[in-house]
Amino acid sequence: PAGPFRIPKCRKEFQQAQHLKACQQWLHKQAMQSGSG
Amino acid sequence: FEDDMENPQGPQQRPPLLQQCCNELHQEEPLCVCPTLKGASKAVKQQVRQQGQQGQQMQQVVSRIYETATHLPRVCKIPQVSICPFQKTTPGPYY
Repeated sequence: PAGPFRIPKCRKEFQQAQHLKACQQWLHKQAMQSGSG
Repeated sequence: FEDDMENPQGPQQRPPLLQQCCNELHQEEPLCVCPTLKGASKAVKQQVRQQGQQGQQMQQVVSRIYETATHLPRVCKIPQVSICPFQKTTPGPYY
């Protein structure tokens, strides 16, 4: 039998241009808005 | 400035973009939220770098990216996930 744990392949479908696109935009926005300080 | 995006009891007054992000995260497997967020953060970092950010400013922006991503699971109330403890990478010299 296989091991007790099976780590899902989370990044197998990760595409930089598509995956979590809204999150990427949000992260970018937050990072750039906090330029001063 | 009403931007209490970390208020767990506040109304759903999140910016549309953040709400979309939360929807995306809710579609992920709980175990995959942090790895996927890490990948997204790296992608954003590359985008910022392509925009010409360099030096200390670049490091500050990158820190903000990962800081924001770290708390996104809690902000979005992802089940079984509170924060993503991203490890700080050591960026190369930007001269």
